[in-house]
Amino acid sequence: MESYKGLSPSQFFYRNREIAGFSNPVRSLYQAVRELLENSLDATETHGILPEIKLEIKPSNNQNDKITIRIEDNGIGIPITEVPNVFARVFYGSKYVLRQARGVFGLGVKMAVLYAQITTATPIYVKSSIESSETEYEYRLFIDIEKNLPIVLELNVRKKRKKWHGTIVELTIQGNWPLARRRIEEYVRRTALIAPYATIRLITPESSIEYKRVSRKLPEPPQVGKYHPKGVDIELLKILIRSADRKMRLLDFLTKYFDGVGKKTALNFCQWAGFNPDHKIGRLTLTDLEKLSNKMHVYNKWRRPKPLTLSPLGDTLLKEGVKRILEPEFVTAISRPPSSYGGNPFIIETALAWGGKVPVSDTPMLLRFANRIPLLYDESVDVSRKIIDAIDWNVYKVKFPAPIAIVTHICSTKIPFKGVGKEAIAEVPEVEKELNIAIRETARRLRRHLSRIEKMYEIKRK
Amino acid sequence: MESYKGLSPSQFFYRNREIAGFSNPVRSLYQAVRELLENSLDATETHGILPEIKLEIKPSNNQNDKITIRIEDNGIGIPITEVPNVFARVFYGSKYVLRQARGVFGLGVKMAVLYAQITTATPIYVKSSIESSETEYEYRLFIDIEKNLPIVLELNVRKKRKKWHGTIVELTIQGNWPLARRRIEEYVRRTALIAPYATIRLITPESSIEYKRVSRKLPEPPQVGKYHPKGVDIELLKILIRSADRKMRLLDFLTKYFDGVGKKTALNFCQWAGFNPDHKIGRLTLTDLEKLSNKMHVYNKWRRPKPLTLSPLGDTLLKEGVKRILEPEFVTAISRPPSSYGGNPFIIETALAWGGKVPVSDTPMLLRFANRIPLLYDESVDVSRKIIDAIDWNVYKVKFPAPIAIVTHICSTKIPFKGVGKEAIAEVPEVEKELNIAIRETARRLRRHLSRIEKMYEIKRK
Ligand SMILES: Nc1ncnc2c1ncn2[C@@H]1O[C@H](COP(=O)(O)OP(=O)(O)OP(=O)(O)O)[C@@H](O)[C@H]1O
Ligand SMILES: Nc1ncnc2c1ncn2[C@@H]1O[C@H](COP(=O)(O)OP(=O)(O)OP(=O)(O)O)[C@@H](O)[C@H]1O
Ligand SMILES: [Mg+2]
Ligand SMILES: [Mg+2]
Repeated sequence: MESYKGLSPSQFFYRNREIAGFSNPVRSLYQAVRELLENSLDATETHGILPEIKLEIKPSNNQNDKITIRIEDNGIGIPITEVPNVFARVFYGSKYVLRQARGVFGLGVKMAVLYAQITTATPIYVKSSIESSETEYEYRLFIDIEKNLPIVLELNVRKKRKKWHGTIVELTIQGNWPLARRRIEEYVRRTALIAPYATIRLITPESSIEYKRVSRKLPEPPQVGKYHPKGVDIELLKILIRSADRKMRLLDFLTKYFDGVGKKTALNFCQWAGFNPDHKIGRLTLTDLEKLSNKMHVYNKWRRPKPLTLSPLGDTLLKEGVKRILEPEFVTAISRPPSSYGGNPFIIETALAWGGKVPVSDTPMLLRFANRIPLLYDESVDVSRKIIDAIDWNVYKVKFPAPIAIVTHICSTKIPFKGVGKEAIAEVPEVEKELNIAIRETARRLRRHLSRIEKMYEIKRK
Repeated sequence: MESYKGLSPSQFFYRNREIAGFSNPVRSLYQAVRELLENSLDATETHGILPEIKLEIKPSNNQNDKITIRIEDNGIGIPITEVPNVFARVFYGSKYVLRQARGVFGLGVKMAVLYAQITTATPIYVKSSIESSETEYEYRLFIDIEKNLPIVLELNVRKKRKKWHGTIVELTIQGNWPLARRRIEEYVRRTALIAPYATIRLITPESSIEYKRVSRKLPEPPQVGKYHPKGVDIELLKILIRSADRKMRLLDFLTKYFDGVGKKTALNFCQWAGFNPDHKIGRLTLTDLEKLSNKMHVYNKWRRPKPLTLSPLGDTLLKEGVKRILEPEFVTAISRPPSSYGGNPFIIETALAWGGKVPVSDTPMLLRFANRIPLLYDESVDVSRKIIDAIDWNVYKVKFPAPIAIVTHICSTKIPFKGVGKEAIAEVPEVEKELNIAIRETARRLRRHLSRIEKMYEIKRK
């Protein structure tokens, strides 16, 4: 007799934690550090705050198999009533909105809390305060894995003695520091490359490194935006209609709820699609919704998605980051104009570094980023690697072995990640096309630089 | 002001459906067919039934962008009260037990139902009956995506007019048949290879193919098993203790709830680990549980995991399947003895086919399977491909181009899938080692065969 049952989200990710990157003590330590650091950076830069982050990794016992990770940030903090949910309820967070962020799933930190709980039986410690509050508060939490609810072991609330806002998180997991060390240090180093306005202190058993910011210029934070008509489906229409006034006209619904749809565009669309612009949205049938969804997809006169939901670095800041970390002799960067795929806006930025302290290799070194997250795994199936390997570098005067590094950065409200562990990116034709244009443009600029160097040497010899 | 909120599991997978393989109409059609076919095969062979499956794919409108998929099987059927949950509640199913199956997540068919709902506004149709029941029942269902609950649009129940058991499922999704066709046909063809005891009829707009079974011998179905001590963590101990009698002695707890732990082994473990075998499990503290979990992991005198939870094909059946599909001149197969990783038992089976109708290529053709699921994507990062490319085939008398194909099959209670879309498999040292042994053994047998052929020709010439 088959036994049928359901799982809560926390039970599901407890049983399948390797899917989120928590497969063994080496990978889990790396992933836990990532989840904490990515949250602290989101909590600062998305809100116009220059990040000040201190990340400490220390063994918590003599056997060196239990590691304590502690992070402090000067971010916006977390409201006292929300702390238990954001740290101990799977599928809960503040990033379910259309705005570029490292966080997407409302899952990351919960995986770290879960892993700590099941390997060391220790609760997560959180201290936080938001700017508008007079109090600061400390929690110790477990997850009730069966119910997907927080268990508050401890809560201390007190008046703030000095003005501060931010979050401190500490947890202890089974981890393998010696084997995970290189990747974690590289991850932090690359984070410093893509966020040159951030000051990050990394304290480990062996060393204390400070990546001091090289720029006080923060990229314009992204804004929460609306969906683009190209990205609709029947469920999205239902969701938007439910949250709107059922007596609203279709015309006003389109202009109010969708990105880049003005009154004129909406009228033309209704005419083309065969809809009455005055039709009350509450009276659209399921068949109407299916037709509306299909027509919105097919209509090709929508304006491009607005990039206000994105926050590219810009070429100046990207060059700063590359100079600080790679110390090249020559660097060039490009931040492409906004593009989109399936209604999701995206921007490609790339940089090319040559010479100086860039290591010599048989093939260009590649540093990949997505929404400012360094991607360190699965390079061989990444679309950027595919493009770089397809280029004939002789055309650009590059003979291998050569000291050349390429940085690729994709910004989007929806990065096409292949999994919740955020490592590999799926191939999307529009993204591939933009990456190709950007990489080849930086290659052309390198060629011009190398030609100038050649000419200088010829002049010298004469 | 940040807005914090939670998502239900169905909302989460609606928003992130590309993670489950539903990224576009081509890939979604492939994935939907997979989910249905894998469920029908689980419902038959896991329960000792020779599968009879009819799979129909037909365009449902003139534009050819809406595809209806209909599947019929002679499996165990689904109890009437369970149908709404198994088809319309994410994280619900009968495969959350320790037993080899294609299904793992309790998510697959719900993704197909969801995709149909949001692209064509059509409910899923299910007709089923279980052997012990006198009735058969038909449902039409939607998913309430906000609540993760089924919406029953229609239910018809009637007395069965003839004795039958099984399930019929029909759904209509936005799909691109011309672009998805090749992969789907290849998927079914390879399924027929790994399941030569199954009769599968594939009816498409262009053709009707019947893969008639070439064997009535069904592999021994797998049994539900117990966890192995090497695979524990603190949460698992808590879960098992909660379901047991709190007054139970630790000794009895170990022998009753864990795989391959006899009284003698349990006593030796308790002595080594510093536990009193008579300690009542209900009185173990959290610190005790942490120590117990760690010690169970480290103890190296546990018996190997029992393979009764697995169901390998065996070399005879694997050869039958390869012969039927690849029609080689020479084929050899090997089914390795059971092994394990992290407490999860697994068995590696491989086959090598040469000549005949095997296509000639510059590198061995590779057909990968995991728990009898054909894996068609991400070959370049698969561990099997890595092993095959690392072999010097000259040693085995193979000069490329050559007509050589290799089949790899991993059976386990936990396939280390990288994602919920079940395509790529993570690298696990124990699995890699076993694959290497198996592939090289079949290569040696090929060499013997090619040497014999060489000698025959030499004899002929004299
Ligand atoms: N250091 C922090 N400062 C402020 N808010 C935080 C911090 N860490 C976590 N949060 C809040 O907790 C929520 C949940 O974090 P979590 O990492 O689980 O999910 P996420 O970041 O939204 O998405 P993802 O799963 O992709 O990481 C965040 O959305 C954010 O609102
Ligand atoms: N054709 C079928 N015959 C019998 N039972 C079925 C059939 N299809 C689905 N089921 C039942 O519905 C449940 C849910 O199926 P679903 O595909 O969502 O999850 P799963 O197969 O358990 O795991 P996975 O998400 O990995 O596919 C199954 O566990 C099984 O009990
Ligand atoms: Mg996060
Ligand atoms: Mg399934």
